[in-house]
Amino acid sequence: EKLFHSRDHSDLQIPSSHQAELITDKDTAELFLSRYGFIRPVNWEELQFDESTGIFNDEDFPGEEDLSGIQEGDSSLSRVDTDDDDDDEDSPNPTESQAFISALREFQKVSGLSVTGLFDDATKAAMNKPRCGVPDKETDDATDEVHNSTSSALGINTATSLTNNTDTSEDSNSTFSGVLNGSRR
Amino acid sequence: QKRHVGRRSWGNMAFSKMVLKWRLIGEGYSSQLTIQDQRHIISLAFRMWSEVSPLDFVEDTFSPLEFVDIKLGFGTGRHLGCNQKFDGTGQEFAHAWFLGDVHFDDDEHFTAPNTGSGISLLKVAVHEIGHVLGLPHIYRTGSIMQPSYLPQESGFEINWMDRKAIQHLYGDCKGQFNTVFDWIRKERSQYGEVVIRFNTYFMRDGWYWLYENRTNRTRYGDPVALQVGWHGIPTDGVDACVHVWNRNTDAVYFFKGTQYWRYDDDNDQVLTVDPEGHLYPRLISEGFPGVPSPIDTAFYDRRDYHIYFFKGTYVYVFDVAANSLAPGFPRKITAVFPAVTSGDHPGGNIDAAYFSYTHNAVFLFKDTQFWRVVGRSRDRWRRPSLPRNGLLPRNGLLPHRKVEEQWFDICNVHSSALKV
Repeated sequence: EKLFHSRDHSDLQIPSSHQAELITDKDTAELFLSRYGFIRPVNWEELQFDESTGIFNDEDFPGEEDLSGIQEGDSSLSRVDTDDDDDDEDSPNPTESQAFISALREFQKVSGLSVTGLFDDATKAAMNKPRCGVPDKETDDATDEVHNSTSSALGINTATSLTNNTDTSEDSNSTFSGVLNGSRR
Repeated sequence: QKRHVGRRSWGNMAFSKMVLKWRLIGEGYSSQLTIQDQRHIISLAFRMWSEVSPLDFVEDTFSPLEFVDIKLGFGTGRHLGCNQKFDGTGQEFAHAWFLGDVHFDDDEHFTAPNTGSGISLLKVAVHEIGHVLGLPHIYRTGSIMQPSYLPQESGFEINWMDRKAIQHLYGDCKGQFNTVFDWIRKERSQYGEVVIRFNTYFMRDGWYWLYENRTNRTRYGDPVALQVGWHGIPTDGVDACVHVWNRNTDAVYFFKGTQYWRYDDDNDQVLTVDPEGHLYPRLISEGFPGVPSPIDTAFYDRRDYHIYFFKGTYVYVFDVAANSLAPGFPRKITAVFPAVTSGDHPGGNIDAAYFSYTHNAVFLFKDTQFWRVVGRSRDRWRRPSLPRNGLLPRNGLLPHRKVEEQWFDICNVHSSALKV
């Protein structure tokens, strides 16, 4: 169990190995942008299963040797083995930094930040917020389209046509003043 | 294999069946909440999607795993045979697959709803289930599908646009109603004066919804089983509810089969005996001589102090003051409520007749359609040629309207989820 001493577990001690690695610099920011499809859309569905375990089923839950990984608790951000990993990190080629900047701008735009293209504090804070692991942009193998995760992908019309019914009857001589009792779940 | 069926793009594909099975898998329990809490919170998350879509969800803890549509589990680091490791405490708290499974990072501090700090398991579960059902990340304030977690505000619910997004995939909620009525009551305002208030209720089989006209939706957490909110009426549903409200009478009646009940507002239960000494339930033929039973539905019209009972293709207009059928009745519904547009008429077997104080109009419901009855004042003033009590189609252009186009998000939930 995670160690704690207070009754309400408020002093829960989380081993540092279980801490997600903070995003502090361009490299970790680049991994973040890559992981969530801002640099190149992620083929998310293909990534669900580790082929060695096939379709997940509690009857054939991965054997003991696979459980070792849980102990690692390694928090490498490398979700996807990006094929353009190159080892000459220190000499980024111009197209790569261009890709990084436009990815950064896209992230800043959808996150409601000012679109500076700079890895500024506000962007850093937004990247370190708790979030869902599903990529924001992913491909679909059938058509290789990039599916942005915006409402336009759903073709949703904004609900502007609705009249706002009030509960007081429209009939002027009516004596009703309809007020709903407090609605709680 | 099911993961690879059809296109996998958000917002265009969806489950093809409307009742989906889910399970919190045994090797995927969290170490932070009791198993009961985990299942209850996840059950509530499914129920919240069910309340705003035609989907029903049922927890299945018995079938072989391959028959379970949505599997959920907690894990840390490399987990549950999944290829996507979790990153430890902070940042990524969960992920999900379209038409598939949901994984929660148990290194996060998940908490039950409204318990202050930590990450609300309910909010995360609703978000991830949204993905499984086919919703992508949506960057709109208030959307539950925003990628980043927003600290839980109390009373979190699924907002209007997210409702429309899921209905875009699975359609609106449709269905017949047994009865629809505005329940009127006198209350004292904070200044001590007596005010009249009303709430709108839709009833179907053994459950009901309070409809909030002001916000165009049902009350959060509805439907509720009838016996929870209306003590003593038949638990499997009623045929009609009638509120007789005039200078001399203030009585709410529920009708079912050959009997009826009178409801005691003050004590929130049916009366066993009324001030006149009548025992309940009573036979309809006793309380309303000349009215057959069972009836299809009924409503009380405050404008002429009559109760309109509907059965088959006939309407029986009952004069409350005279305690007898009005002269010349019963008559054909088509004669009393003639079609304004030829052929555009429910004919008979009306499901519900409803006088709405919000719209100041009478509506007749049949199946998933409704007709509005020509109003005495406004409609006849605008178009004197309209027949008295004529049945208006949708603003005169198209035939009658669908109920779900005027009263929104009145959705069933699976009977096993009613108690959640």
